[in-house]
Order: sequence, then C-alpha cells, then structure tokens
Amino acid sequence: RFKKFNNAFEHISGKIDQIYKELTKSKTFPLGGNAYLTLEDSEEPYLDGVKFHTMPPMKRFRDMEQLSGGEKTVAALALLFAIHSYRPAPFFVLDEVDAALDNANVAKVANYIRSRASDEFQFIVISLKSTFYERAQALVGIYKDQDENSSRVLTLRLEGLED
Amino acid sequence: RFKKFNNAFEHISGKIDQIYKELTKSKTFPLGGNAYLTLEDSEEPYLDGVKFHTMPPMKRFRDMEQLSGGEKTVAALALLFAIHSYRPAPFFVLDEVDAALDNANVAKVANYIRSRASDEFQFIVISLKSTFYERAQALVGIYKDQDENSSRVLTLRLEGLED
Amino acid sequence: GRLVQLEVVNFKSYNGRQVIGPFDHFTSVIGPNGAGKSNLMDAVSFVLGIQSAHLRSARLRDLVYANERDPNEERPSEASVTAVYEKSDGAVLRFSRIITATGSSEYRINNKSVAFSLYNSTLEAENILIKARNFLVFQGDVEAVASQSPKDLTRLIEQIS
Amino acid sequence: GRLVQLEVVNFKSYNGRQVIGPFDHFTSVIGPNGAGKSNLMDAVSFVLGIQSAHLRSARLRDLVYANERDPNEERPSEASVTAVYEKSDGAVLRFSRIITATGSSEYRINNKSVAFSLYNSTLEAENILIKARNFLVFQGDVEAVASQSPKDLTRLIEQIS
Ligand SMILES: Nc1ncnc2c1ncn2[C@@H]1O[C@H](COP(=O)(O)OP(=O)(O)OP(=O)(O)O)[C@@H](O)[C@H]1O
Ligand SMILES: Nc1ncnc2c1ncn2[C@@H]1O[C@H](COP(=O)(O)OP(=O)(O)OP(=O)(O)O)[C@@H](O)[C@H]1O
Ligand SMILES: [Mg+2]
Ligand SMILES: [Mg+2]
Repeated sequence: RFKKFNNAFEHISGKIDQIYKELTKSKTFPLGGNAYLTLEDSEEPYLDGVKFHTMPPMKRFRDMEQLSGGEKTVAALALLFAIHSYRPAPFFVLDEVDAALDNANVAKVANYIRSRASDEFQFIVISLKSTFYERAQALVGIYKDQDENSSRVLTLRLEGLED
Repeated sequence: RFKKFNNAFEHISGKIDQIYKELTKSKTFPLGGNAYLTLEDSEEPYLDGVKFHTMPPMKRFRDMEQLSGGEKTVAALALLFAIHSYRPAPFFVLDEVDAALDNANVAKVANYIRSRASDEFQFIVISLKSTFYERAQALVGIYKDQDENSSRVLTLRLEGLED
Repeated sequence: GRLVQLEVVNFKSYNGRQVIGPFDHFTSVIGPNGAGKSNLMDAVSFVLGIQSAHLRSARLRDLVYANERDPNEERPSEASVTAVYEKSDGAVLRFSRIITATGSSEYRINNKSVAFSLYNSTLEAENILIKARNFLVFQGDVEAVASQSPKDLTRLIEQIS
Repeated sequence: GRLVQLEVVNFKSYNGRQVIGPFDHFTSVIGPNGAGKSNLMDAVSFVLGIQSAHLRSARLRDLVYANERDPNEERPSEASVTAVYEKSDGAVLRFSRIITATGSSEYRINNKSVAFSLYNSTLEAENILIKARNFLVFQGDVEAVASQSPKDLTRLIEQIS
C-alpha cells in the first residue's frame, strides 16, 4: 500500500512545479511561480494529509485561502493536471473551469491544453469564453431547439483555420 | 414582528416577478419567465421558510438545483434585486456575479443595472468581462505594481463616450 | 485510446437519439446558458457509471427526457447513453448504460448486457477510474480542488495509485 | 445618499494611502487576476463593520499590508479604510475603521472616535444594514443565493424588515 501510494505521490510531486510554472510564466515573470506537495505523515502517508502549497510569481507563501479567485483556479488546474499525469485517463472533461480567469490566464490554460492534447489524451472543455474556445481544434455547439424543446448539437472543426 | 416581516415579504414578493421578467425577456421570449415566493407557514412566517420558485421562459417548474449555472445566477440576481428594493441601501457591491453568464445574459444584467443606477442607488460591480463593463459609466482599473508590490488604481469615466 | 463519439437517447434535455462528435484532441463545447452543455458532461459521467447524486438529479428517472412545455406528454420509457471508444490497438468498444422502464440501470459492452463489475473493470483497463473521477471537473468545482483538505487530497491520490 | 470615494491606508494589497473614486451611478471595477479587486470589496465590507471572517482573513492583523517580496520588512503598525459618504441632504460623513498597533478595531465618524453601536446606528440611518449584508455579494457567492434553504431566506428577509 505504501509502495503504490508513494509511486503516485512521487510522480505527482515531481510534476506539479513544472506544470504550475508553465501556467504562470509571462513576460513580467519569465520564471513563473512555485508549487509543491508535502506529506504530513511520512511513515504512513496514506493515513494522513498531503498538503498543497503554491506561490504565485513574486508572492510569498500564503495560505491558499488568501489567493484570489483566478490564482486559486490556476493552482487547482496545475494540481489536476499533475494528478492526471499519473495513470492518465484517455480523456479529461472540464466544465467552465475558466470562469474566474482573466484573459491572460485563459490564454495560458488554453495553450497548455492545446500542447498536451493528443491521440492518447483528449480534452473536452465546456467554456463560455471565446478567448478560450477559439484555441480548440473542434467546437461542439449546443443550442436549445425551442419548438422541439430539446438540446441540439452542431460540430465544427477549427483546425486548419488558424494554423 | 409579523407586521414588519409581512411588509418586507409582500414588497419583495410583489417585485420578484417583474424583475425576473426583465432579466429573462428576449426576442425569442418577449414575455420572459416566472418567479414567485411562497410562505411555508403563513401564521408565523418568520418561524419557517420562504421558498423561492423560478421558471425560465418556456420551462416547467423545476427544482432550483436542476437549473443550469447561468439560469441559477439570473434567478439569484432577480431575488437579490427584489430584496434590495425594500429599504434599499444606497449602494450595492457585486463581485464577479457574471461568472456563469453567457453574453446575452451579461447584456441583460448590465442593462438592468444601468437602468436602475442613480444618485440614490449606486452599483459597484467587479467584472472580468468587457461585454459587461463596457456598459458602466465609470471604470475603476486595479493593477499590481510589481516594483512597489502594491495594488494601484486608475479611474476612467466612460459616460459620454457612447451616449 | 480515445473517445470517438457519444450517442444520447432521451437523456436529460436531449430529445430522441443524437450523436455528438467526433471528438478531436482538444474539443470545446460552447453555447448559451441552459442549452445543455453540462447535461452533456452529465451524459459522459452517467455512461461511465457515476452515481446520479453527482448529476444534479436525485433519481435515475429524472435523467429521462421530459418535454417541459407539455407536462402531460408521456415521458419516454427508456433512456440511454453510449460512449463509442477506440482502444489504442484500434478495437472499438461501445459502452452503454440504459435507464430501463422500471427505473434501474443496465450496462452493456458492444450491445451485450454485462454486470457492473465487468463494465467497471473494462473501463479500469483503459485507465478510466470511476471511483476516483479524477478526469472530470464539474461546473463550479475547480476552485475547491485547490482548497480541499489535505486528507481529501490523500484520498484522491490513493484512489488513482 | 451616495458613496463618494474610499481612502485605503495599508489595507491588504494596498500599500500606503490611496484614494479610490469618485464612484459613479454605475461603476465597474476591472483588472487582472490577483490585482486587488476583491480586496477593494473587502475594504468596503471592512469599513462598514463586517467581521473579518467574511474577508478571507482569520485575524485583523492579516488585513494589514505586507510586502510579500521582503518578509523581513516590518509591516505598517496601523491600517485603515475610510468611506466618504454624502447624505441626500448634502452633508458629508467620513466613516473610518482603523486597525491599531495592538491589533484591535477603532471606529471614527468625521475623525471623531465613536463606539461601534453609534457607528452601526449611523449606518442604519442610511439604510446600510451591516447584519443583513444584503448589499454585498462576495466572489463565488451569487449562485448560492438561489439555492439557499427557505429558512435562510426567511432570516435574510427578517434582517432587513
Ligand atoms: N430530464 C430533463 N428533461 C428536459 N430538460 C431537462 C432535464 N433535465 C434537465 N433539463 C434542463 O436542462 C437545462 C440545463 O442544462 P445544462 O445545465 O446542460 O445547461 P448549460 O448549457 O450547462 O448552461 P450554463 O452555461 O448556464 O451552465 C435546464 O434548463 C433543465 O431544465
Ligand atoms: N495583507 C496583505 N498584504 C499584501 N498582499 C495581500 C494581503 N492580503 C492579500 N494580499 C494579496 O492580494 C491578492 C488577492 O487580491 P484580490 O483577491 O483582490 O484579487 P482580484 O483582483 O480579486 O483577483 P481575481 O480576479 O482573481 O479574483 C493575493 O495575491 C494576496 O496575496
Ligand atoms: Mg453548465
Ligand atoms: Mg477577486
């Protein structure tokens, strides 16, 4: 049990900082922020907590609760992507995860997803923001057919339009 | 106690449908949806619950939990504005209440606020969406001064630009 | 492997049989409030065996399409969602979950009825871990991932280890 | 009445003394993630006497500006927020709340120290009901207004009646 848990923990722990940096790098902060995991009980870690720490660029360590809505979302996505990199499911479905993100962070998240999406690893992301979905390769448009009182679907491929 | 509660309840109850309709009218649904309040205990209403019911246009009554994120937000704003119309505070401060709204609903909420805002009734609304804040009369821009490690403020009047 | 398409039949706001897809590497689902986007995510969760408590519906029957404009119109007796999945070796698996007229769930792989345990293990073999649900982020849930308690994070890591 | 402007001194991410305003009929606060927009709302809540539990800070001292890049730099000993409010008759009220060097709150109206009860009743006379907080919607809270329990809605209506 320890071995299994530790394998997962070590892998995720190794990935989180790199992913968080990728989501927080910018011209102003070419290095990005810092993120890491710590074990509260290293003897039998699966019995106690795993603490998640993040420091947005140029910010001292603060309790997660002090971060802004957008900063928390970016931290959460980095953790999700890090966890997902261990025994990754073939697809990832996200519903309006960009709700609290400003345009710059929307672009970083969309670019990160676009760079990771592949034959083996699909992303299906619901979004209301054109700054986000204009970077997808395909759009699934859902609308309400009021006469039939039913949801309807239209699929559109974007790939090849901008590249 | 009953009298005070009833005055407030009757006033809010009378306003909620009108406000909800204003927030849900559209070309497709010129009449908008329905909203109302019911008392669980009419003898001593302040001892029990006040139930909030909404029906988006062309939708049958459904439990609030079945509504979509955007539909719930519109319902919540209608209720807030209705409650606020009784003994209104001179200002209303809202933080990213448009997070779950699509562009059409953002426009309706912004227009409603713009039509109600006055000398006696100010709205201060934090928003990440240009479709929302472009309808305000003044913008307070907050940015982080990284060298000074401090938030800074720039105020800009929009009024007169579009009208 | 990859998700090719989804076939929904009378599921939540989707009347009749509708095919959604094909899904690309990076697909975005868009549309106005109330159109049915989150319902589509509920369809994915549903077909993968997630319990209906996570699908904003208290009972399975609530997941069956109902014509809201005509409450007297009889609801369809059955509803289903099928996920068409192509394994990395090219073989195609159709995972189907049906809500029967009696209001219970039936599971099928390639149209053959199976026990939930086989359905679950077949998905697990594709690294789709239903219990962990680590590949799904429902509307409004993302920020809580960062503020979750250390114990919850431990549990999640254990579920995927 | 109307809120003319806000004067924040060493409050949360606002270093030094800064004047925010004037506020129009409909003012929108904009800027990137982490800039300090919600902190501005916290400043409004703070000066109106809201308890710090609602301000994402466990203790009053956490509300005092800290230079995050230099943890050794000494924090300012005092912090304050002043709301400049113009009544409908034209009279101007300055509502100030100060975090003192000892970490407690001090309330002043037009620079004269007052008890919280007078501060509260002066605000109530302007229909600013601190206990009800019905004129504030914090980030992430709006949807819960619709899903709140009937009992919570009753309590809110009672508080403003
Ligand atoms: N069994 C059902 N039959 C018919 N309609 C249903 C059923 N269950 C839910 N709905 C409808 O589906 C709508 C919600 O759809 P959904 O949550 O997918 O919207 P959405 O596109 O995610 O919107 P948003 O952008 O606001 O989140 C509701 O209006 C609800 O009435
Ligand atoms: N006492 C303090 N001293 C210095 N900085 C602080 C203090 N308290 C909070 N902060 C900083 O303020 C930032 C949060 O600001 P705020 O929540 O106002 O952002 P925001 O503009 O609302 O962003 P978002 O759009 O993401 O919601 C955090 O990065 C936090 O580190
Ligand atoms: Mg949704
Ligand atoms: Mg904020």
